[in-house]
Amino acid sequence: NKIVIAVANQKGGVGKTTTAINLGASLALAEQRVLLIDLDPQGNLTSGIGMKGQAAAGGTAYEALLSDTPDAASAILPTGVDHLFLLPADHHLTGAEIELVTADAREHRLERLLAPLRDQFDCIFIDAPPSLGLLTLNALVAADAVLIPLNGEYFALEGIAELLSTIDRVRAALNPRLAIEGVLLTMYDERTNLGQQVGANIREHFGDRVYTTVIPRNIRLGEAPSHGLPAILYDARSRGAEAYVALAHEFLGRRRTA
Amino acid sequence: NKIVIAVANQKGGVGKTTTAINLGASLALAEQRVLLIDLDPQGNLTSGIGMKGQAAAGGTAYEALLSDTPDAASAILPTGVDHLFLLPADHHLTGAEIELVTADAREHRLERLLAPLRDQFDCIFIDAPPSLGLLTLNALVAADAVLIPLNGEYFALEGIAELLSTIDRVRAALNPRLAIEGVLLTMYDERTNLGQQVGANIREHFGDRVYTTVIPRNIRLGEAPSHGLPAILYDARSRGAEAYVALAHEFLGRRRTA
Ligand SMILES: Nc1ncnc2c1ncn2[C@@H]1O[C@H](COP(=O)(O)OP(=O)(O)OP(=O)(O)O)[C@@H](O)[C@H]1O
Ligand SMILES: Nc1ncnc2c1ncn2[C@@H]1O[C@H](COP(=O)(O)OP(=O)(O)OP(=O)(O)O)[C@@H](O)[C@H]1O
Ligand SMILES: [Mg+2]
Ligand SMILES: [Mg+2]
Repeated sequence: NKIVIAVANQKGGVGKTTTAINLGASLALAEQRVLLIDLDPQGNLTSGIGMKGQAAAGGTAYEALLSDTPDAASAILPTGVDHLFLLPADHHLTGAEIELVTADAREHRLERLLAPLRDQFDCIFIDAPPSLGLLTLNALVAADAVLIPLNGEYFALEGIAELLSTIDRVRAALNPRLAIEGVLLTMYDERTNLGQQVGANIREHFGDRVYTTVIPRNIRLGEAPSHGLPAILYDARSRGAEAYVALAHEFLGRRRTA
Repeated sequence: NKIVIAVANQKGGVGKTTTAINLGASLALAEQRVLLIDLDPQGNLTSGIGMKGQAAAGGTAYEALLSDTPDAASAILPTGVDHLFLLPADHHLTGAEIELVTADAREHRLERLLAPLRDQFDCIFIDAPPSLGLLTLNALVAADAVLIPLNGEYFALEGIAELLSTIDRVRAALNPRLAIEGVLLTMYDERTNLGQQVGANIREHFGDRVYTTVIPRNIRLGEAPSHGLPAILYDARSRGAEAYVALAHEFLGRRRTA
């Protein structure tokens, strides 16, 4: 019942980082031991939980991925939230996409790094960058399952086909156990025609994989990272914070019946 | 007075593609001869103007970048808009980020490709992916100037430092003429605290480089690409279409006094 989840979608700005932070924090507050891995050179997750510029002795995700003697435990930091831990990223990770091209076992670096850690955490969430390049491939190869956030917009809907095709190829060639944990509608406004069409399309395609919980557009979710806090610590009563708490319950319910 | 502009920002979902399409289309309707280059493996620009799956004899941006005998002219397509042309992208471009790593003059491929085309267009806009990898570097090396769209959110603001640092490095090592054409506030809501803070921060940093025109959040801008149309053809009276027409005027005004 321990799980590694890649939070992935090559479309930009669909709420991957916001989901990793807030689902992760809500699970930690429900006493789950959670590790967040920032795999995006932008380092949004790292700064969004107030850890910008911080790194443990083992360095950031960059050093951890490129080391030939990976020691993830030495790169993990506690956060301001009990039970919530972080493997941070910074801009050096931009270089990883190039340096990994010629590295040994280049799609398996993260999997190798996480192997000794899997037993120490109930949930590990990997925040992937907006691309289907080597960093995202590492996330998909290391993961048991993918959580796909998507906003109710046309470009996000269109990108799903390519994401699923990539997941299929990873399953066929690199990681046979890769499943789809769930699809999450984010920044979702069901009052608009486009929102309704995208929502209907997603539910038709993914059926019960789509979370019943939908994350509404809520200003607190955009403000919280500017304070280095998950929404539940920044404004617990906000609709955004409450939506991610509800998602955490739905997530755990799904895990327990998996 | 001909110009090549990289529409760039490594942050996802800040309106790069929406800006390339709608500023490009508005300029074309003002009788400027415009070429749009889709440099994003997601191919959002290509599908957003209704050209998904289409390619000329010379192929897509992928073939054009990886060919040793680049022939951009053979890869350019007319669009549904007079004076508006497209060099399309599809998912094969994902491979380019890897294949370019070991290619000759790997940051200069697009520059080389565009050299014979520059005289044929008043404006060339390159839609870059959400990363600071090789595709974006090719855009920055090929460009005379960068147009930076940014939404009024914390992560987008935070990413600007890294983007400017990359632009400085490109200027120092690869493209001495690279300038900042302008900064565009997109999906902007100045009624929110966060929006005001980000707007003030951006104006303080960039001064008169920030366009007076601000693109409001407008549902038509999200709907138009689902019909394969620029907003000005989908709903000319919408606030979104009108904002990009105003931007086109401001853009031309800036070009003429440059
Ligand atoms: N439900 C929401 N309501 C309001 N703002 C949101 C919501 N979810 C995310 N945001 C904001 O929208 C922007 C995009 O979200 P986020 O950065 O989490 O997406 P992402 O998919 O990780 O982006 P990228 O592709 O760049 O990694 C951020 O500024 C974030 O703070
Ligand atoms: N002003 C606006 N009002 C409403 N929706 C908008 C606006 N500008 C862009 N959008 C929508 O927001 C989403 C993100 O915009 P867009 O795809 O242009 O950003 P991008 O920076 O190119 O993203 P990526 O980083 O993935 O390339 C799209 O679904 C687009 O249709
Ligand atoms: Mg992110
Ligand atoms: Mg885009």
